[in-house]
Parts: sequence; C-alpha cells; structure tokens
Amino acid sequence: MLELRLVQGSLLKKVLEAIRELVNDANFDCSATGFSLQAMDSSHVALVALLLRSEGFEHYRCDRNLSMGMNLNNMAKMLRCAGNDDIITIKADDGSDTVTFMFESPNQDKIADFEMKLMDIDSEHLGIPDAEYHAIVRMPSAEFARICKDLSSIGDTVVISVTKEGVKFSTAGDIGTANIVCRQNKTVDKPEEATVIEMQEPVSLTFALRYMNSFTKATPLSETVTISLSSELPVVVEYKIADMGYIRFYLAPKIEE
Amino acid sequence: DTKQGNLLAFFKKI
Repeated sequence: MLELRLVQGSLLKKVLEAIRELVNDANFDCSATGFSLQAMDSSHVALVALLLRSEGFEHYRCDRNLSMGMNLNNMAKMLRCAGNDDIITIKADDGSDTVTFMFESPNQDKIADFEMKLMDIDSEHLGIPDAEYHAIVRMPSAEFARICKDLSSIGDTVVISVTKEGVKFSTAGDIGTANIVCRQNKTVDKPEEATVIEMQEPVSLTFALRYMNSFTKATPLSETVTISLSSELPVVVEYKIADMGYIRFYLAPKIEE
Repeated sequence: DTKQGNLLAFFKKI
C-alpha cells in the first residue's frame, strides 16, 4: 500500500512539466526515503534525477519499496487537471497495475480521482559517484534560462567557462557569435538574486544547447540554479525543490574528436 | 570538431 499526500500539489505539476520533454517513460521509485526517479533520455546523453523526501509530504505511507512505471506525458495530462492550489494524493495498492491521483481543492468542496495505467519499463540505473567539482556556479534560475534561450537563437552549442573573472557562456553559429559573462555578484538585495562562483580551478566545457534549454523547464521550481562543472565529468544542473529535495540534470559534454 | 559524449562513458550501469 502506498499513499503520499502532498499539500503543495503544484510542486508535482511543475516536476512533471520539468522532465516530460526529456524523458517519455520512467519508473518512479517509492521507499522510506522518499519518492524518486532516475531516467536517461533515449540517446543516453542526459539524465534526470528527482528526489522528493518523505518528510516533505503531509502523509507518507510506503509499506514496501515500489517501482511504478509511468508514461510522463500521460501523467502530466492527468496532473494538469489538478488546480494549482489542490492537495494531491498518490495512491497505489501492492501488485496493482494502476496508480490513482486524488485532487482535493483547498476548502475540500471538490474531490477528484484519476486512475492511470502503469507500464513495465526496463530502466537502466546508473551509479553516479560523488565528485569534486572544479567550479560550482549558483545564479538566478530565470537568468540561466534567459541565457540558454538567447544563445540557442545563435548557435547549437554553448561553451561554459569559469575563471576568476566570472562565468562565460559562449556560442557560435552561421550568423555570428555571442558571449555572455556573468560576474560574481553577492551584493544584491535578496540572496536568490546573487551569482556566486566557487572555483577550485578554471574549467571550460561544451554542451548541446537543446538539452540545456530542456533543463530550464524546471525554472518554476526554484529561484536559483546550481551548475557544477569538472573537466572530466558531465555537468550537473540542479534545481532545489523547497524543503523537499531536488531535481538534477546531468549532461555529457561534447568532446574533442 | 567535437562529438557528443555519452553518459555511459562516465557513469556505470548498476
């Protein structure tokens, strides 16, 4: 028996909108730790890892570990039927081939349940080792989204370079080139507006903008984004989900031939 | 020239 009651149901709606472009089908894993997901895109270039910790739910019952295969577009269709202020409860019985999403309006005058068919998915789980990153950049998520969108109108790839001076996003295409430098800026009114760079050593890596733009669908989940870079590793683009967990995107770099 | 890296080259399947 599984029963997860999330008062801030809009979080789940936003999570689905953040990942459904990247991944079609995925297994949601439920354990005492929380509600989680790890899935790669079909070309094995990008990976999304989601964790919603059990403590973040108003009620969390998971009698035994359960993996539920879901089509994310279908799940998003159902969650779009929940109001932004609704409380969402996810329910499943052991051995069942369906999951139920229950939506309650804040004043309890409307209760809806949507039952969705589960699917068997052969998922490839990857072990992601803890890593020391050469550079970690934290910046406003909307600013990062704007940069990725702007650069993708010029080129297909972005070079992200971190130096003492700041973080530089560069692209080149048929019509020309573009460079956007964001300097460390801690003297802002609100901490979420700051750009903070922790650098052990300079790093420069090239990534496909198509994937970066897809990651920025998670922007509504968090005011800030953290970009962790190491010269020999995939980049991690992390959006923290307030008090509950995170959504992390990993992207393999472009490599010199 | 660059080519797209693959995550399986960095992380192991478990």
